[in-house]
Amino acid sequence: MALPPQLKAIQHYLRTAQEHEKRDPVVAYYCRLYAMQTGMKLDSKTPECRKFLVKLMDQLETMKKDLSDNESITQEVVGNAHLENYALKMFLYADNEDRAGQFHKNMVKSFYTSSLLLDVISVFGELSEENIQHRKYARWKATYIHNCLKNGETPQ
Amino acid sequence: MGSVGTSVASAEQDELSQRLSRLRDQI
Repeated sequence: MALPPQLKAIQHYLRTAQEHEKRDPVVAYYCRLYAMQTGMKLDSKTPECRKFLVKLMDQLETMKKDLSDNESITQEVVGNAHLENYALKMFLYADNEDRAGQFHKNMVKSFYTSSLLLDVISVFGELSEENIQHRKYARWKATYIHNCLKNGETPQ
Repeated sequence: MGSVGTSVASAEQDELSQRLSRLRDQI
């Protein structure tokens, strides 16, 4: 289903969910939950947005049923830890590549995805100062290295 | 949008909010 333009801001979270469908359904679930919450704040009044959000809600309810025996879904604290570990692992992979001077598309994506997942963690409550800093750094690094690679420059 | 249209829209919105909080409740 096409994403209405009013909900453009949630497209990256929905894409991350799709990419994790098989690899890590818990990550996919919370990305969609975050997208749902954000989407409702953006626009849940116009018919096209309502239709889209109802469909997303149907998907979330089905996922929740399918994952009902998974503690990361049934217990908030476990889910929070799962997402945090995953985001950190992704951040560390990209950071290690960065420090080793290995610049490539995959590390840019890892930096960017870790920043998106740190946004997603806010479904559990306010982000810690450490997570806010990691998110800021990861987003900045992703943009900077992406631009360097695009312009054929070597990141410093 | 007339008043009927407005009430239908807000009822649907409420339903979505309720489904979201049910989803969150069980987390």
